[in-house]
Amino acid sequence: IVGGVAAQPGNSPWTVSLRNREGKHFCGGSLVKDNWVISTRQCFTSCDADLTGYEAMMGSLFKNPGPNDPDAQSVPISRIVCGPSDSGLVMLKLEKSVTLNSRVAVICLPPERYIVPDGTECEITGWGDTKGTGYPDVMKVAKFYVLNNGECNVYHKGKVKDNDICTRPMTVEIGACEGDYGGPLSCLTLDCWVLEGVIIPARGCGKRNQPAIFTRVSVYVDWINKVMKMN
Amino acid sequence: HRSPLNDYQRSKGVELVQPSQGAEKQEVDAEVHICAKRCSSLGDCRSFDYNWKTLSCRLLPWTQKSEHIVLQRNVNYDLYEKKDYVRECIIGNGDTYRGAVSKTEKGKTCQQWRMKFPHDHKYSPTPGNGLDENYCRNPDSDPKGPWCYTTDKNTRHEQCGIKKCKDAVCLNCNGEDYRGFVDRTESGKECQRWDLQSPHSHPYKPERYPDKSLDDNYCRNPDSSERPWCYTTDPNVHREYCQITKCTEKQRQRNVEVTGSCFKERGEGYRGKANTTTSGIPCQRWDSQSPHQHRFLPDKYPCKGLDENYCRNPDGSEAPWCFTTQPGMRVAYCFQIKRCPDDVEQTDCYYGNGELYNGKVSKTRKGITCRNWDERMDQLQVSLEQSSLVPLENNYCRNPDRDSHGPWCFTMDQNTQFDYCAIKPCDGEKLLTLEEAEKIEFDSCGKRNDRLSKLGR
Repeated sequence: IVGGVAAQPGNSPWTVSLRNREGKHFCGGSLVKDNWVISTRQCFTSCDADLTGYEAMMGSLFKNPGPNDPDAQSVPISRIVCGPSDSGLVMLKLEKSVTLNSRVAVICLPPERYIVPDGTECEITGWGDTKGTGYPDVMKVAKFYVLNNGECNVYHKGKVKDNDICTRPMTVEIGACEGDYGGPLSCLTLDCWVLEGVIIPARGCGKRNQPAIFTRVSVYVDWINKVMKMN
Repeated sequence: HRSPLNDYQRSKGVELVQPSQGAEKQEVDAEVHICAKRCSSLGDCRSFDYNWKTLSCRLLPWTQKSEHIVLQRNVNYDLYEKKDYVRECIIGNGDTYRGAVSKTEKGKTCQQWRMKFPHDHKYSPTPGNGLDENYCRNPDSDPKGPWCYTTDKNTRHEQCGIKKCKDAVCLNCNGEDYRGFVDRTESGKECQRWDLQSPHSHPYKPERYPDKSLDDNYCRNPDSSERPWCYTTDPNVHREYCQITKCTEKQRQRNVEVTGSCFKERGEGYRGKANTTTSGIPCQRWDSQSPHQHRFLPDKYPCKGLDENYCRNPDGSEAPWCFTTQPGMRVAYCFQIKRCPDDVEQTDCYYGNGELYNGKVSKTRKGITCRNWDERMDQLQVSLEQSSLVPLENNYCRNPDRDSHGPWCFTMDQNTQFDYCAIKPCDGEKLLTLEEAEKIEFDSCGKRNDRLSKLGR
């Protein structure tokens, strides 16, 4: 995350670090059930990729927690399921359920086809590149506010679709960057954090005065539930 | 420091069965390398299968290539066969070759070793000398390799033309796809088995890298080195390259699909001109060592398209990447390049959500054949049948649960329970109905303990 602040203990316990066979963080994700993570298709080789050796790590604020970190939980990924073609989403099944506690929690899914009200407070989190804005080794968090698609389209010249969700432009450089893709845009609704968006690769990182675009999760909630039910 | 298992080729999750024999097996309790030692010391032992559940083995006088022998799946067993019996190439002059080639290089049929007609000779089969049937052998250590007497009375004997292992499978590009049988390094050291951690411990455990075929102790290139290599059985030499003949230009086959504006799979075939990272940092030229020193020199990796400073994937990473021109950031992915759509051609269309679709498309968007609806005989199937507006016939794509993403089906691929079908919406892009929720209720999800932040110090 470019800009933003270092996350504190207890912040974003649903944010997941996806690790390749070398144990290297390569993308983010969100825990939507104790054995399911949602992320973006762009991070994965194919819809039937053999993910043996890939793991989901959560619970620690550190990008590379030590072997004795009491909070970190790493679970192998056992399956990948690609979302509807226009979604760019993937669901990752974990080999076993993680233990939910104060450091590892499940984020809520929004109601189907729900529109997050303009101005709702949200945040993005991740262990991606900070472009020199500090805390490169810990999870960072940046606060945003939802922008309606109509206004967002004025900035993006009509390219924003209904299955996208935007956040208001900021006057400083702040936003997701390399390594954050697949991670959550979590918004606070009725005392609960809800996964309203998934971070997707965009040109540049945290460009000032420009709304950021995410995949709108509410459009795919029926698919998410169906995958969890059938697998 | 060599393991006795080095003489064996392992096949996981299978056992050998002689159908005429009963199911009863005489098994010996022993560690796997003890079984290997025992089998090696017996002239008539050609393989053994190891039961990992009971930690015992059965020494066998045959291999999977023997007549009347069936290879059967059994998760409890691994089969270890002597390499000399299963390898289709030779090491050195091939005097240990025990394969089943029985024709000469000019196509003549070999004479049985036990026969003295049409050609009389001095070699007689014994249990240990391998002169079985009419297979090509090298009982006199002929430097030209295995040979045989032929059944043609005008040709006494002829070479069989069995290739040396280093020539049998040629090296394509950097040999990441090399699956040949060379098991010695270029200095002649024997390779360490990939499934052993001694004498050298290493990260390349075969079960962790199923796509790299880290079989036995054969030379492989799992890390995109310049050439296939292996850890050696010499405790003082960690790893070494292997000497394998390079393919000629004609033999060279591209095993990756070349793309330009998008990338497929891992993007190893991406040859487009994107030359910045996702966040816009310019890439370093591949032929430059500044600001980052690296091993991916274009002349060492001729098939990887390491031109200019374009995003490429020479090492099998998740996606195309490059070294960046920023000293503080060594490498970064080029995720701004889109993945190519891997959908199959769509041949039909549906209206709305497709809940009334009753066409005959029966393939998913990935081209997988649909499963018959009546094969799901569980509760889910009953509820789908009850709610479907059109009959769930055969394996045709349907939308019985009014899935907003269109018709779908259960698939024949056991890794994909269900998937959407190769059908497009008839009216172009689908209209989404997004709505403000009147009443939202959540249970235990999405809660976090911000008090932890205060206790964090």
